[in-house]
Amino acid sequence: SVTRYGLGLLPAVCSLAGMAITYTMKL
Amino acid sequence: MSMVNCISLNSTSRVVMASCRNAFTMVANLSLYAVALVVFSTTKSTTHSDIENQYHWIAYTSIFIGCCFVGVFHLGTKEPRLKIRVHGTSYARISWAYWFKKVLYYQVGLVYMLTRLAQNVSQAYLAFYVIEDMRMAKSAKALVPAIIYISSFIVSIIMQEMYWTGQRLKAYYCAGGVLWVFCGASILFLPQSLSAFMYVISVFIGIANALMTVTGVSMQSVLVGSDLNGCAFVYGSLSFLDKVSCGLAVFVLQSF
Repeated sequence: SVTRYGLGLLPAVCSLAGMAITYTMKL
Repeated sequence: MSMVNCISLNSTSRVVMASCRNAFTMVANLSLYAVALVVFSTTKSTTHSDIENQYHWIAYTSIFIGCCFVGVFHLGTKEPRLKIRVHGTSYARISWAYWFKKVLYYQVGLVYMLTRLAQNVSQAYLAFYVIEDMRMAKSAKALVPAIIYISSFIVSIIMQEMYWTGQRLKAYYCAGGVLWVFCGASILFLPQSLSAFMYVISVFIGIANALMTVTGVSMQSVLVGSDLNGCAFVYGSLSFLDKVSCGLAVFVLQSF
């Protein structure tokens, strides 16, 4: 259902994307 | 958030202040529960209009408390410009275009946007998930977010006690991200018979939220560095990006 996608899939995908971008950062 | 950078140029102090801010955000969220508890326990609700009145009282009380703290902030906060003079930073105005030329601005913007997206959209769907999908007791609608806030508060407090570098920010952000991936996968495949497991997942969601939010906000501090005159634009533009993306994400999800 949409709630499972909103609460489960979307945050997981966002976190993965966030981690990938963080890896390329020069802090 | 942008004032944090004016208070200190030290990277560890900035992370400590960001985690302190996050801890107090959780206190604010939990205080709303206390207000609701007081209203529900002191007033009786028999009709539909009684319930409406209870929610009106919760809204008025929380707005009043919020206004009081805004007053305390404006009256009690010293002008940060006085501290900038101590650090010897100039007052030269920084153009908006300056930030658009920086690759780090886009990277931090995307990371912050994705972090807030994960946090806000999950909060929006949490109540629907525990009631409609998991068929949990109505109390879970309040209990699960409360567990998230409490664990997030505890982690934010712990993060204040650490020494911070750029590499540590990245490492802790990734730790939060990995936790969210496991939590997301668990939520996606959690059967109704194991609905009680949601309380355990909520602890880890709270930890992941604190790790990602504090480090995400601190990455903005790293981006700003000592260019204090442009920090309001950085925080404002990235917060705007976060709000727009959350709205769009919920719109797209609801269209299904």
